[in-house]
Amino acid sequence: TRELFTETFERVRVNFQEMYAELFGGGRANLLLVNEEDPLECGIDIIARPPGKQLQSVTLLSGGEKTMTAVALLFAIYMVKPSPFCVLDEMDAPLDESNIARFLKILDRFVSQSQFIVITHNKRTIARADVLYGITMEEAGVSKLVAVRLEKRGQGDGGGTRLRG
Amino acid sequence: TRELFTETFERVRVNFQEMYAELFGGGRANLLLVNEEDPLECGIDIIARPPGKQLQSVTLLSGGEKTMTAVALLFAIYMVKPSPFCVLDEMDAPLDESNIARFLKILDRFVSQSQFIVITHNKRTIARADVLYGITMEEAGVSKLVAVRLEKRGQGDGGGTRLRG
Amino acid sequence: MYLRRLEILGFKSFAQKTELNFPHGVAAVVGPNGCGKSNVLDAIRWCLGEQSAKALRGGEMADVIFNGADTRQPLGMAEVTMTFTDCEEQLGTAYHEVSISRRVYRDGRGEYLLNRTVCRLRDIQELFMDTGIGRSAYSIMEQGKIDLILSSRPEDRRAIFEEAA
Amino acid sequence: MYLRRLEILGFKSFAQKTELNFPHGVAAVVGPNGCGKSNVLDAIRWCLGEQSAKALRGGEMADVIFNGADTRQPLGMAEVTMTFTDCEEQLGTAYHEVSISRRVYRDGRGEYLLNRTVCRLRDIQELFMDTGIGRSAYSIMEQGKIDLILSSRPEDRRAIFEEAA
Ligand SMILES: Nc1ncnc2c1ncn2[C@@H]1O[C@H](COP(=O)(O)OP(=O)(O)OP(=O)(O)O)[C@@H](O)[C@H]1O
Ligand SMILES: Nc1ncnc2c1ncn2[C@@H]1O[C@H](COP(=O)(O)OP(=O)(O)OP(=O)(O)O)[C@@H](O)[C@H]1O
Ligand SMILES: [Mg+2]
Ligand SMILES: [Mg+2]
Repeated sequence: TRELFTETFERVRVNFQEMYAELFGGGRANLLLVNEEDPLECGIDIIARPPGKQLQSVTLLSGGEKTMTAVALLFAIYMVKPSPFCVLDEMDAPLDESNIARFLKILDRFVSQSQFIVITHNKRTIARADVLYGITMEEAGVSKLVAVRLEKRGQGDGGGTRLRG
Repeated sequence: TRELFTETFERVRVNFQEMYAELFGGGRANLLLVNEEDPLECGIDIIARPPGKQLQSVTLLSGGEKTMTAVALLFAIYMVKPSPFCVLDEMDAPLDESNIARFLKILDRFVSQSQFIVITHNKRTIARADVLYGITMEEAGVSKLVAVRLEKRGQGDGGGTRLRG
Repeated sequence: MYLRRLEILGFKSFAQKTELNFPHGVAAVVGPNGCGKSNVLDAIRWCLGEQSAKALRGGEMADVIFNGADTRQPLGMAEVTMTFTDCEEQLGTAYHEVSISRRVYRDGRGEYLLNRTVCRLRDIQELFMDTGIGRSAYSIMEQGKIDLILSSRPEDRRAIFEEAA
Repeated sequence: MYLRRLEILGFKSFAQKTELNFPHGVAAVVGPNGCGKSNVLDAIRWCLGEQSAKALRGGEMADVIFNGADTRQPLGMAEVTMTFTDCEEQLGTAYHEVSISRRVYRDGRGEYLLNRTVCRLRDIQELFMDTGIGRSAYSIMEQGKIDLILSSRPEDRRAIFEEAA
């Protein structure tokens, strides 16, 4: 329905502005309906300007900046309609260390309302985990779960009975 | 011309088989002309089977496996027609440590015939460099070259006169 | 409600039964390239009703059934089960735990199960209607795809907003 | 022959004149997200005659001219120069060094220069015809794009082979 979409869009838009400024430590972003007369059909423009830089098309942003912008939008939507769980596959791959730290800090705000399953190669993201699942292929072509290490932080669903081999 | 293409294709194909087996420590790969009757127009199929696994469409391969397969093809082409220089932008991002090590080892074979300019965040790739260029934006929005550290390895074009600030 | 457990058997590289239990917080999945991490994400998407083989990197649905390795025969069926806990409030059910399963056989025949009882996908979708589960456009982020929202055309971006509305 | 030096001024984020000297081996370019590393790759592509603004992440060619920052005014021109050394053999020229430059102004007017003399792009392409320079389909690998060759359609993959032939 028109009202439902426009209202959701507006809430996401405001969250996006806030999330972006926080993830980028400044700068400005916005979402615009391409045609306000026709909110149910028109496209949605994404405007984003990193701190200190001039406003340009989002296509000119760097790989890491694009990822952080997409993360801001993602979290903006979660604030409106959280998902019980969220799976992120190597989202940190294009990010430098300081952006990963910012991402993990924002992630902390959402862990009470959603579970996060993150696939990663990055040490910092791994350090943040409450539970670690290692997958290997000792037998070529066959996936095997080899280690679940429970961090001392977080609930982790109970004690040392988590090890699987 | 038809002969030139078919001959080049054949040489690349043989190199690809060899490169793939080396980068994957086994397994098999091939290139096939979709329609051998029409080599100048038809498509080119890429077949790749990592060691121990069954042959399937390359689309089912993992992110890292796809990158290594593309690297094998790239080097297969360089063996036929080297480029004086080659620019690789964060090619190592999807790779785990052992695949980066294999990639760097193969790279060594090509450095005598081509220069490589690699954009990277990875410590191992950085360690392999003969020259290191650091770019920052102390002044927001303005790129600045801040450091060129000459590694003791490699020619690097002469001594300590490379520092720029 | 939250995702308690994921069981995978015969799905892609998971030739042997694999069980992952998720904490309330952050679970990290780690391992070398090609070991099966993204396949875990595919298993979740598939279990929730993904209809497109392409979205799972395959050419047809049967591609998700384990098709053998050097030391193993192909399997005839793939099955994934997701178990949710603390469901009373959001699902309005008498159950504390609810499990969804999906199976597919080599001949293309498949079925969905709700608490081990065969049902239609629609029954599952209706039950989970307002929970945000199954709305994967913004809760499952595939490898290398996070920037897609920025590079897609304005009209194509609507889907993610419509799911949230 | 090899690439000796790259000079960038006014191109994208390079508001101030920047000079990179390349060794015979491997040069690594490092820095935080958004600092300008991929812009270096774009500068090389552009200097060699890239015609598509989209391939440079922009919407139109003028997008490559530095368009200002908090502390700087936009510039009116972008210029990139690539200098090659040891050219006698491959280019059959009397020159030991050959430099190619490209400029563009805000009004869209642009020019190419060969050893500081205005020329047509075609003159540059003819001079470098058999050297492999300017054949960027396989010598310049953009960020996040290496897998494209695997996901593209069989017909689309030909370009990279044709360049090598
Ligand atoms: N039906 C199947 N049967 C057996 N193996 C399969 C099947 N489908 C996919 N695979 C294998 O699963 C592997 C891909 O796994 P996956 O994408 O999960 O890797 P990954 O751990 O995410 O790796 P990366 O870190 O490189 O992204 C491929 O090697 C592929 O051949
Ligand atoms: N014409 C221009 N004028 C000023 N700045 C520009 C211009 N074009 C692009 N930029 C800026 O350059 C930055 C992108 O730089 P680049 O893509 O080189 O980053 P990067 O170092 O590769 O980062 P990453 O590690 O995230 O890939 C963007 O912030 C963009 O706004
Ligand atoms: Mg993966
Ligand atoms: Mg970049």
